[in-house]
Amino acid sequence: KETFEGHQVLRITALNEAQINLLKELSENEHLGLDFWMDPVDVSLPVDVRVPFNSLQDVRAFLGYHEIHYEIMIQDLQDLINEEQREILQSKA
Amino acid sequence: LQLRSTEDYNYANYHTLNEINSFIDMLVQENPGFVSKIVIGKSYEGRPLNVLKFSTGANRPGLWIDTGIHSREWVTQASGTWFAKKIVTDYRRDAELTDILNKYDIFLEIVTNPDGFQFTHTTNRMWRKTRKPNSGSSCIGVDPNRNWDAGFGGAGASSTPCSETYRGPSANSEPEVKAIVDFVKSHGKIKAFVSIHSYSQMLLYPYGYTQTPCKDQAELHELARKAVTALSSLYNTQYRFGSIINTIYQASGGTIDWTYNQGIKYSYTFELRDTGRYGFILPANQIIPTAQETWLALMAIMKHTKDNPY
Repeated sequence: KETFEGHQVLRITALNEAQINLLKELSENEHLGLDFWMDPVDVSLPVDVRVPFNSLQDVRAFLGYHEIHYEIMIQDLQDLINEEQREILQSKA
Repeated sequence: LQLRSTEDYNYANYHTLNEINSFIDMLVQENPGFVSKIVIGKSYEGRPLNVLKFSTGANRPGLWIDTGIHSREWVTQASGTWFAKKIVTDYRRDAELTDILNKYDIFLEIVTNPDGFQFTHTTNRMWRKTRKPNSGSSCIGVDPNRNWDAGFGGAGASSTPCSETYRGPSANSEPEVKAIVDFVKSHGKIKAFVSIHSYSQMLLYPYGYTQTPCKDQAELHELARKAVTALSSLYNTQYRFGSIINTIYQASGGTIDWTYNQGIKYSYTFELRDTGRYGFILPANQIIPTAQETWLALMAIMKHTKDNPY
């Protein structure tokens, strides 16, 4: 079973087209294993990306270097999935 | 736990594929002569592609709703289950729905991608694609919303099997897509087609693969405005609306571009509620509010379709 311990989901807010383009470049780095839940499209839309634990430092450094604003939407994805599973089982019980 | 009645079903909880299939069978059993189950095909792994048909007469035109073609979008399958119960509850009680059902059949595919959905419950909660292997690649699956024969292979879809938006080797290569294509073609009288996804709060109409506006854009835009207004009236959830390409991004091979090109004027796709905190892990307590507000928009689209026959 694939788990997501330490994976974070970042909600990124791009300020301009240049930052959108930088996020598009970021999305092309396959080795980071990023999963874009909401793609970089336009400054009016947030960008949500699931970042594996091993790529967190790289991604945060990239965002910090380019002064791209982000918030942590989900601190630990597996915690949330576990909570979801608990709720399902509780409800059934 | 054995489901004894659809009254016992917990609509405010997420359910497995088996539980949803039991719900479907129970709903059919409880509503003979009104609700039936059609199996329109089989998934790659051999699961039945179940469609609920709500019908009060023969040879009616149809309204199609599908939920959860991207397997990890659990709130859509959960909303679809709620819609099914809502239809049987409101028929003969709600004048508007009754009028719609006296003229149209409603088809509802609750789990459009059962292999993927099962995979999210057992192996990878974040899976979104189908489960068909790709020749020459270790990566599995195709994005079923890039696999339709509408601008297939163009920009806004990937040709790389490992991409989340991999379009597949050819249009309709995925049995889950082909089954709907065959059903729509053989039916011949589908008048509205609504494909429901989550999340990001949008109501979109064609096109996604081209900047060229569809010929009914003005009407579709106004209807989208009306539907979104109805949706927002319940919990003030704010939706964007517009064509796919202008509202989110260029996407080729998408579902509603194909249905529109088949002549189904009222072709829409939803992106359901986003609390901004959970993404695809929307808590179960959000299922009913999401379904309730979406139902208002669906009713607006179905009513408009009924009132504007073509």
